[in-house]
Amino acid sequence: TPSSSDVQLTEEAVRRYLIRKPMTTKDLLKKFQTKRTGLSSEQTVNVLAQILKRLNPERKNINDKMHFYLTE
Amino acid sequence: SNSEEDEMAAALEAELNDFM
Repeated sequence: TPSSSDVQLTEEAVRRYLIRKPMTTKDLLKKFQTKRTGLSSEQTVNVLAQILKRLNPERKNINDKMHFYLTE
Repeated sequence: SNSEEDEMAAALEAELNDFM
């Protein structure tokens, strides 16, 4: 149930992470682990995809890996 | 697990690639 989760996958939470520093998709998935949000893997991927499409973050390659970031 | 995270990252990137 949502009340038992200690982490919520929301646009605001993703936005705050991406303003702080560039992150890969894997970095983001680590922040919103299914065991902490209570979401399934599929839900996590779908919700995160929708959020990233809305936020439309900047992208840059660091160490050959694509990172997302936002500026305030 | 790590491999599940890899799979999720791959699925997420695949979904975003259509958009980017």
